[in-house]
Amino acid sequence: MNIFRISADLLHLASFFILIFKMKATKSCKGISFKTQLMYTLVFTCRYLDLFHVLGMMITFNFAHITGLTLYNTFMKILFLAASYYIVYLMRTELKSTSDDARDTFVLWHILAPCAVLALIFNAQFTILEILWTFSIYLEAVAVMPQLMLLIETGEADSLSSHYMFAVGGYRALYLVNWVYRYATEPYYSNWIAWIAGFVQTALFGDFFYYYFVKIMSGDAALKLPT
Amino acid sequence: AATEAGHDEL
Repeated sequence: MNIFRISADLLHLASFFILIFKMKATKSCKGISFKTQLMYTLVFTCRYLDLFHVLGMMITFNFAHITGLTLYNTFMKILFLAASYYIVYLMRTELKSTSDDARDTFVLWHILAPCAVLALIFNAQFTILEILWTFSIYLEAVAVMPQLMLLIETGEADSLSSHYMFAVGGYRALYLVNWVYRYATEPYYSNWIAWIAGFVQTALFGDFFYYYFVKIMSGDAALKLPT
Repeated sequence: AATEAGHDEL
């Protein structure tokens, strides 16, 4: 565990809290893409199936392979799953009337199908768990596309929404640094699938980061895109 | 193992 990895995870965690706080404080999920949030629930569900493995080890009192890192990962995975499901739940129940569904027009099959095909072709091992893990990595990389499309459609984002997007985009950028660090310091550490997907994921936020920093520098509350 | 790389991350 290095400083980049822990910062990335905490930033990721912060993104959930910012979004939930925004939705609770303003009683609105305006400007937030339900489709992107739904994709994140799918991403975490497919990626964290190994939680059952950890659970299995715990209920059989097989603690030999449970390390501090396992406990940390397990704790965070449960938090990420709970937070993302809670967000989707809020957007479909009490905040449904404020949801930007009419402008959230991205066709999810356009990312789901290619990610599924890529996961079946490019994976480290042809097993169900490994393919689902790989699918989740590919899907996470592009899951922000409905949100970016909604942002372009709307032309601006309120302060909390833009902080949320900065946190969720920034976390993967920090993972890139973490991977470079691990590659340099750990023997045999290599994971091309995650690296390429992580790079694509960060690159998709490129324009957003630019406008976010323009907003921060100018002291504006709302992020505005050029018309 | 190949499958373990990256699986210790979130």
